[in-house]
Amino acid sequence: MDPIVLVHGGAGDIPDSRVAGKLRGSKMAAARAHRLLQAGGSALEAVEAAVVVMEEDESFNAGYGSVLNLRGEVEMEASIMRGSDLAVGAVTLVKDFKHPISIAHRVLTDSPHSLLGAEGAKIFALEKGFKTVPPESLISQNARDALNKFLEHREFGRTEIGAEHEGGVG
Amino acid sequence: TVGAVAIDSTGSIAVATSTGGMSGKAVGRIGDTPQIGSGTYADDGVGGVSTTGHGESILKYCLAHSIVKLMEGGLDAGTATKTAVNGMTKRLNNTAGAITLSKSGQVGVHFSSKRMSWAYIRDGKYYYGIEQGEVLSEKF
Repeated sequence: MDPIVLVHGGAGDIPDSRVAGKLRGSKMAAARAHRLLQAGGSALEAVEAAVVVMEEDESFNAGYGSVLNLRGEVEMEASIMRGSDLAVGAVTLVKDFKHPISIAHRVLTDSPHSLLGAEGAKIFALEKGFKTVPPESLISQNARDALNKFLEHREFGRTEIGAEHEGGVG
Repeated sequence: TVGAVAIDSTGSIAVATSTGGMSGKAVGRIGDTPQIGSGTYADDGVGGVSTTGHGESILKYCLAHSIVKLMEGGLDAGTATKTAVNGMTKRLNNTAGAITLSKSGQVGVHFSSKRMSWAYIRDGKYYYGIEQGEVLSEKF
């Protein structure tokens, strides 16, 4: 079997100003995971590695640069699934960790549960050795500006943000 | 939202999806991404899917699982992805996108939104795109 990894960086009315960053970041994520697979890594390791790349990149609505809730906070979610045994791990309402996907992976491998949220996800992550970061360190200026624009116009469902703050879903 | 689907050298499939959600969301809102079958699904016997788009619609439609079930019924990855994404949009009037790998390595990419970025590497070349119908390629 020839290993392969396919990535996406979000769908929506992505503004022109965000196109180059999304293409660059998507290719970087694919390359990181591809090299890992070529070196004999597992599919589970590869998808986590790809998503970690995009969680670090402000071009994407995940990790650093996530859109904000109505209180101006980051609340992130992630899930991961292994097709050999249908094992799953997921987290939601994560506020102060850099890589929700890595916590979800540990839920899959180390927890009898499938989905942990909010305080429970934080307690689990701390038990597994993940370090918290200041929640404001995950907030980009684009995300702040997008929330302010939302509060002006009340257009629900937009999750893609850009310099001109055009929106989209995804 | 971001996501990835992979098949390793043993033929095992995995899928991961991560998101910040939608802007203007209520405190405590949970979307499709952490809900297995909506934002993420993988089965070595069929394939794997990661989705993106309007979360409330994706979770109502169980989009990722719908695509896997269409493949299980005999559709190829591309047709299954297009059928389910367009079916969700027609039924619920909101847009989405999905990436799919079948167990044999077929690639499916489809989105009903204006744009969705995607990428993969095969035979020493990047394949990628962001516009509707666009497939760019260059040496890896």
